Amino acid sequence: QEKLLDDAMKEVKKQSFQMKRCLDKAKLMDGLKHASNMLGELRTSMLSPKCYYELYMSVCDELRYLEQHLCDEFTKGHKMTDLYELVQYAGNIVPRLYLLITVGIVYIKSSSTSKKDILKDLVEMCRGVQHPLRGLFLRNYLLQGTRNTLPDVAEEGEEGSGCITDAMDFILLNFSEMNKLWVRMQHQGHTREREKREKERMELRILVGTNLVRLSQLECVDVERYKKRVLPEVLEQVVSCKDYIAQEYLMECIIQVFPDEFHLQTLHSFLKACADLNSNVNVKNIIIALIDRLALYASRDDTTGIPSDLKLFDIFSEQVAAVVKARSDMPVEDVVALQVSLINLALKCYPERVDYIDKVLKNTNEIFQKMSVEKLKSNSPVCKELTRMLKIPIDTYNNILTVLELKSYGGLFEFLDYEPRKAISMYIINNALDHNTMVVNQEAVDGILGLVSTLVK
Amino acid sequence: ETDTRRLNVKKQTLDDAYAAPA
Amino acid sequence: FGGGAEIDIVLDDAASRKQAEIKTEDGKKEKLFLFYDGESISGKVNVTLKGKRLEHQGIRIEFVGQIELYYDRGNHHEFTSLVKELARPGELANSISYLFEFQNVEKPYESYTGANVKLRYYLKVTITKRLTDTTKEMDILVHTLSHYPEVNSSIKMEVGIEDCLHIEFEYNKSKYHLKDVIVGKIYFLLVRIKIKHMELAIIKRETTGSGPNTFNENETLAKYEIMDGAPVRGESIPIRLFLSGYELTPTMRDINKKFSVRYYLNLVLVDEEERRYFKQQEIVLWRKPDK
Repeated sequence: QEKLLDDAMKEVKKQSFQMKRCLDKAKLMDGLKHASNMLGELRTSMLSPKCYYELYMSVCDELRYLEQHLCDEFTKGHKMTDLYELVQYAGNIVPRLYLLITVGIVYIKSSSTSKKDILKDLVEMCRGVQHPLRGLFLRNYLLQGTRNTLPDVAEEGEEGSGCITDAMDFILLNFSEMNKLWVRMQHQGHTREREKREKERMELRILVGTNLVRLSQLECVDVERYKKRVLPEVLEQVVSCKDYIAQEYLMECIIQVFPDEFHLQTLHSFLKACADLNSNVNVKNIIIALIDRLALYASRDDTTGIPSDLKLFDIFSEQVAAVVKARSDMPVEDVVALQVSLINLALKCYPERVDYIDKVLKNTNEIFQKMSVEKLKSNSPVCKELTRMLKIPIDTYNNILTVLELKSYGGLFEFLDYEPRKAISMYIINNALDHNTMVVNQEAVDGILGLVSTLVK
Repeated sequence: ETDTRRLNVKKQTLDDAYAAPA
Repeated sequence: FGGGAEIDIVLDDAASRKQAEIKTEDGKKEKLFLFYDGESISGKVNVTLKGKRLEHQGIRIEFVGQIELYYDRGNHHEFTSLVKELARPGELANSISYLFEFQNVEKPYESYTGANVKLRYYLKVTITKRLTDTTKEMDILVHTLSHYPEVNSSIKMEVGIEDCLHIEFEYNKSKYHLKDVIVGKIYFLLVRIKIKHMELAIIKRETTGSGPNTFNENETLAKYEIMDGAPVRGESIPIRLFLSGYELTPTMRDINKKFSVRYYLNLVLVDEEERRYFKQQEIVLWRKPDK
């Protein structure tokens, strides 16, 4: 690989040197010929994705020179009206499309009158490269090159300049084609190389995710456009691709890349999609990531907080139940972890609503009963999750008397084995002692001693 | 100045798009 | 009999008449004056004496259109021949110029230089002498123009190999002018082979001879890669091929019953084991008048 890459880089350097020399001497056609030769190195099938990436970056640096030169020529008033056609004479498709994208970007930067048409043309013509690795990098070049040129206005000004709809069309099509190529990589090569392929695919994930980043950077993509167009189309691709690597990455990418205000308005769609994901996807982590983000959002001073008409806890509660129901093979510890995250949500967003915590505890109880769980083995993952869940109210309220208000709290102790039950009992007592919790009535005494009955016995 | 003529494309179904090569 | 003479043919509109290039037999290019069917050809013939005098049996200029088959060089098939007498038999004491004009000359076919046949038009001045004639030829180039074909349907077809590969290909026209653009697409209906890439080739077929002596010479003028990698069902691959990037001539059918030049688009799919699957389709090329 090193040798192959080295040879390719040498050729790129050689051709780019010639290209620059010709461009500096105003020999445009000769310069383009050398650029085409240079781009011919990207036709290789011999390089691993990592090495191909290095080659690609080197080529992109050189293409930036060409782009700048052409822009300068336009600025000087040298009309190059046939350039869009001329670069399409190239016989091999990979060099041809890289040149077409470069020239297209120059045209867009120099004049807005055909921006819409050119953007559409570039993203459509890239269909010709169906090779997953080469196609991904080509479309990445398109995406990066157009990052400052996408029309970000609500309505078209000058004819042909395009508007936000055109920008969304462009990115969403590019995203769907890139996701398709990325997912298709799993079928390349022998089954015995599956792990290696998956690792390589993970290295390339950011190429696909950058489309979502670009969408999030468009100022005119407001919550309405996000809700009606962006998220439904992205989720459609994510769910339909059925590939667990793509799904896991893209769902987390959506959460990270788009603002929390958007997530608050699209919870139903997002969480419904979670229920439809491949069974190998760690849905728990996705939902927890979203809950954690929104919980953080709610607690920040510089935001308006959760809108009062948005019943965030109810929505999550309902959707998590739907996800758990749809994914019957979800490990029980993941189910409990989801309940833990609901408790965290309730505590961060609705700290006064003790009944929300109780509801989650009750749900957890019902889940264990439905699953016919009797005793959880000590140190099992589910036992650890349950223990974590039981500690949260203690740590949050620092008042055992408030914990006693949670009617469903004590019932969960029955599922713990001796050691964890003892441990949590000690945790309760220590908390009461540390915080000088005064127990002032018999009812409370009975309640506490009931909770720590393991120690009493 | 820019010839961007193309024929209309039949939309590929999602099942086909993400299907394993046959 | 006197010394020799140099002959020089100068067209009246040499300064303003357009020139165009044509390939010579040895593959080089030459520039010639461009004429169209029906145009008159006029100019002057300069005869420059080398010696003091020249005795001759007559001086004439001819306009000739001929087809030359390389395997039969001895026989030139003249389809057009016009003659003008410039001078009756006599003696030239000084260099002299003669004016000539061929009015509204029919030039029914386009000039062509191919692998096995050549069609050319030329002016030929002959000074007939007792022993050896002195001649001078000047080739001209003729282009035949067409107007937009009344019927220009697209080509759309489904082809395939059962259970293996089915595609629908479409080209926007069946008749293209020489600076036209082939706009098309390939739609994959079934893909059960591992495709490496797909290309579109432009093939020129020159046919000479007739009956059992028919000879076809195929030349691939262009190979244009339209797809890299393997598609799946439902994929549509765009085609945009600019013909002005290639050296093409109009389609020539059964020219003076001597030869034809036809063009084909050859769609070729190559699989991982270098097997080639192809579909050839004839297209008609025509020459559009310049603006």
